[in-house]
Amino acid sequence: KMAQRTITSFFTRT
Amino acid sequence: MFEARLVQSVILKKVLEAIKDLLTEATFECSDCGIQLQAMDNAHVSLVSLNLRSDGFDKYRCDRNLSMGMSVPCMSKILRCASSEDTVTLRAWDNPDTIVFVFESPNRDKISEYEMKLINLDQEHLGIPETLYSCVVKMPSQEFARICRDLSQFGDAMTIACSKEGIKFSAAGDYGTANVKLAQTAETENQEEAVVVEMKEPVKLTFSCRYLNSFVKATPLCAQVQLSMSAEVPLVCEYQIGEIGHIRYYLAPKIDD
Repeated sequence: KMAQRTITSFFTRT
Repeated sequence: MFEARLVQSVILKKVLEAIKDLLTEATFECSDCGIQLQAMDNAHVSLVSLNLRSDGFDKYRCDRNLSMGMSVPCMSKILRCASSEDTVTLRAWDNPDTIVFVFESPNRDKISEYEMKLINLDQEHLGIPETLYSCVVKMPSQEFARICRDLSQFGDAMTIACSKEGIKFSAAGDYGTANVKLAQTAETENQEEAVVVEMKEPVKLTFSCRYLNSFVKATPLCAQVQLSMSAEVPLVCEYQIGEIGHIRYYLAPKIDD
């Protein structure tokens, strides 16, 4: 079973 | 004031087609450099980054920086009113409440104006780290679209594996499995048809088919697509937009739970 990561877990808010 | 004119409105029509699946609203940042957009889909799984350089427009004037929040479905409706041969001009005043789209037919006997209300959006800007990708693949955009469409019939997710032999796409589901392998093409062949793999390390990543099928809506913009991948970071799927700029889609991978 695979889980979908979110883009915000890789790119930080500026 | 802000004024941007493109003789080929078809470029902007295609850009809207390329973002409307993913975004319902977005802030268009206009400056001397051109028009930029960065926005995530509602689920924050993907990010769209659009860059249209001012020098790519047939006429461009931006006296002060503007952030214009726009409804993507509304903008898409307006652009569907333009004929592909029409010239488009975007126009707004300083501190605008609205933006005007003017479409002119080639012999200027028909001029249409559409005014759209701007919306206030909470801007959330993400810093995208500079990344040296383990694999960068260039391939025909139509081929990529076809593979995404075909493989999404077999499963919700698609695994992309890149090695020095080439690139392999696979999907598995209740019906069975699907595998498509593309080998690198010889250098002498037609550039638009080429498959080129630049690999530092092999990579294998799994992505949601639904998002990939949204990204391939950009296919009419460019004959080639570039896929950049490294282990456990988002995929970058990039289409050049003629001489004017590019659209990049970032997609977070799926990982083992």
